[in-house]
Amino acid sequence: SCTQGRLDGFFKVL
Amino acid sequence: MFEARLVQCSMLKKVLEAIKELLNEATFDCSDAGIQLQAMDNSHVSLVSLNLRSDGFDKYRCDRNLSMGINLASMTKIMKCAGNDDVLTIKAQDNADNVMFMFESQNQEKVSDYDMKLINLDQEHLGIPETDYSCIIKMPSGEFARICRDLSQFGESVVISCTKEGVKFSAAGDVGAANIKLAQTANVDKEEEAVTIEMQEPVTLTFACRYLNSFTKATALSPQVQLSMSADVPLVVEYKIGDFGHIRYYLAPKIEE
Repeated sequence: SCTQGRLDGFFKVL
Repeated sequence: MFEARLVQCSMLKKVLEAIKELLNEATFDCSDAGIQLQAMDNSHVSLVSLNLRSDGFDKYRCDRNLSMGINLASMTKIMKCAGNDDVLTIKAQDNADNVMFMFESQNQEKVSDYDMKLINLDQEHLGIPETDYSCIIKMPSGEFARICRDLSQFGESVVISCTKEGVKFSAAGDVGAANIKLAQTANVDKEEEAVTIEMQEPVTLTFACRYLNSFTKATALSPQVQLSMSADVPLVVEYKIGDFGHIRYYLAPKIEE
């Protein structure tokens, strides 16, 4: 089974 | 002041359709270059990035940068009042707390205006890193919507597997398993019917059906969709919007436990 990843960390807060 | 005129207001109706399932509210950033919107859904699994260039509009004026926080349900109510062939003008004063939508019928015999309150949204602006993708798949947007709809009957997840030969979409669950393979098209009469694959390295990633299905609400905006994938980075699903720009959706993959 797998868990849903998140986008936090991929995008940088400007 | 800000003023944007659009002869065919159906484009904005379609854009709204394409974002309102994922987002309750969003900031429309208006500048000389055009209108941009960037927002993650509440669970931070997907991100919507919309870019409408000013030169796509029939008239566009933006004296000062303006960020309009908009409740998308409210905007949907207003856009429902417009006919598809109406001419739309969006107007806002600098630092205004409201925005006006004006709809004119083609024969100019009916003119309606709707004033909408803006909301304060404290949204972060995110930098999207430049990424070289291992696989870029272009395919008819209707076909992608069909595949997402069909496979979501079988499971919550879709595995997208791209090789040089083609792309495979798979789902499995209580009913059984489903696999849909698309090969690159050899010859097509129309460019928009083509399936093309640019592959540096094969990639297999798993994504939640629910989000993919939400992205396909943008199907009416473009006959083609582009999927960009690399291992361990978000999928990008891009729909071009005619002369305006694009809407891109980013989706975090599911991770093997």
